[in-house]
Amino acid sequence: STVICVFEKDAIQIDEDLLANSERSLETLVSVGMTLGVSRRKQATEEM
Amino acid sequence: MGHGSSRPDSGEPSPDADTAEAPVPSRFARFRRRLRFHRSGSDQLPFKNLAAEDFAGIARIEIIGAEMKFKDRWLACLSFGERTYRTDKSDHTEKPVWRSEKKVILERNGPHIARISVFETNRLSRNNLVGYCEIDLWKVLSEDSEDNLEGLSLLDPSSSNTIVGSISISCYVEDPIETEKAFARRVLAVVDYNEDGKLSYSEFTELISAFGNEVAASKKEELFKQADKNGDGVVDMDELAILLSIQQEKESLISNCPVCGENLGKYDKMNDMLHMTLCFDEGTGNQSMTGGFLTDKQASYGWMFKLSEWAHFASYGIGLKSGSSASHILVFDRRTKRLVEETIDRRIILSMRAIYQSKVGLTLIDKGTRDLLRSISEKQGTWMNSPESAKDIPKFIKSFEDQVNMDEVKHPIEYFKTFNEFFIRELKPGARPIAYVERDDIAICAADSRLMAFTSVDDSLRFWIKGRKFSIQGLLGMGTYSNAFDKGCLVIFRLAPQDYHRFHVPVSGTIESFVDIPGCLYTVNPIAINSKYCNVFTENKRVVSLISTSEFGKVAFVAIGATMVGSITFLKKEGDYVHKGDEFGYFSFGG
Repeated sequence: STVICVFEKDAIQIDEDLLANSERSLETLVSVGMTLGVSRRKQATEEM
Repeated sequence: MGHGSSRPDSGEPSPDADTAEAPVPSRFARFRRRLRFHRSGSDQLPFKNLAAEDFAGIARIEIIGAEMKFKDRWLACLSFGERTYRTDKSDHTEKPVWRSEKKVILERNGPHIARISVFETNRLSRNNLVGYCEIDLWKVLSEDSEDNLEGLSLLDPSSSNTIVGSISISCYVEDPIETEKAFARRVLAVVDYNEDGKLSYSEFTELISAFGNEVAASKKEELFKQADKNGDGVVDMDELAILLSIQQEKESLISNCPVCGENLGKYDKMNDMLHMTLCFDEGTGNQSMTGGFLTDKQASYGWMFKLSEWAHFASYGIGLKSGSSASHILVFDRRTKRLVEETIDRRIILSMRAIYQSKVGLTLIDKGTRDLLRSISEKQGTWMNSPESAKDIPKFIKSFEDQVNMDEVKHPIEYFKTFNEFFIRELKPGARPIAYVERDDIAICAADSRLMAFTSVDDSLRFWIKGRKFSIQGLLGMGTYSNAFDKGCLVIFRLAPQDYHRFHVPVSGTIESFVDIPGCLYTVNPIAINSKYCNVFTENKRVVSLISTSEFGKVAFVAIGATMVGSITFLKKEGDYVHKGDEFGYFSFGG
């Protein structure tokens, strides 16, 4: 079984390590509660 | 001084000044041949462009010996990051001695937990993991001294509370300055034929040639004079260290690694030095562990593995799982920053390849096998809900002995009256800490799983999902789909049978809807996901829920059923406000 989460465009900045592994077609073993990413909306607001 | 084993045979003629312009001496070529022969595609030295501020030192780990509880021929594996090394087999004893060492590069943000696994060996079948321990190299680094770790407990892979033996290890982390000095010493030793710790002009010119530097004789003379600070006609270790340090910054002195022939100067002085430091060790036999393995399981295979070494190396590459490469699944453990190999029964792999990676297989599925998969899953669900199925629980735990940790399960085994009850087991409170629990702007992982994340659907298609019909619209269905999702990020959490099967909410917000989408029950194994003939995510049975959040906008959460495990249960309902980390539902056996 699998869970897929789809985020809207520009909604989340996924953690770099997860993206880097995925770009190597390599799955990352994770546990519930580990960080996934940060909201980009808040980042954008703070930058403004 | 220097390395005995790096010296030429006594019968070999010593070069002199007259031959200074001659090609690189044959002894280096011989080293290169030897190393290239031993090295497979996966055994390249682990070099990437390492920034100076990321380099924390070189760790030397020596596995000395162990005390086990029975006699056997033992071998030990050292796993660090994406590399695994193994010792030779010991004698038949309960106190094996290996005295094998390996140097590894420590990065500030890289892996820092080294795992040592001890295997009993078998002449014919696969070797068995008996015990393991983990060492935090950062801790060793912070203690700033050679650390002989004697009598470290070896833990039983199926229960971290059971000790199966002890192991002695020596662990030492060189700081970068020490590494630089040691490097100059080693470089000097390569051509210091008379072993006086100094380089004559002829030895110096040979060294420059060995570095692949084709400068003119006059330039060599100039460099020699520049290095010979005190003008005594020879270059000692300190003088060479200064030259290497200063000259390499200005103009690359070292073009090629004298051991493996690799082109250097791609990055910077430090990276070149690290390359050669480790390469010298491999070339001179100082490093007595065998490398070239990705996981400890791979390193522990018996003689059959060696017979088909090349075929296996080819199939062990990280990447999409198709053809023979579908025989193993490697995943990167985020906690330990190590590669681990996933256990899948060989028969299942072969049958999955037959079904999902060929047109013929999928055509068969089209002609009725879909119904068969559903029927099998329903039957399996009925059995797994029966009291008789509870007797399978201990066997299941045994078969995943190093992956199911019963210490964190809320209830003891006796509590579970059916296998399905065990399959959807709850964990003790706090077993899965939620990162930044008070911050709703940080999303968390929704399941114990193997994760793939992509910033766009295009990336997901390029790197992972090969089904030709995949699209976000197809995944979410018309009821939930909106244009905003089309260009959004996609995160895939794949649960394996041994995993904790409850899924949690990744973001805080209000649940807007649940939409059931009926469908097939194909496997969600990478073998199927990486097949162009199969469209698992858009054809499988699934439930799409929509969570409305203040920090992330709308988030679509899709729970997808798979062969056997096709039953999806949610513990929340429409309109509920959920906090990230809350239990959201679970998968169980059934159709």
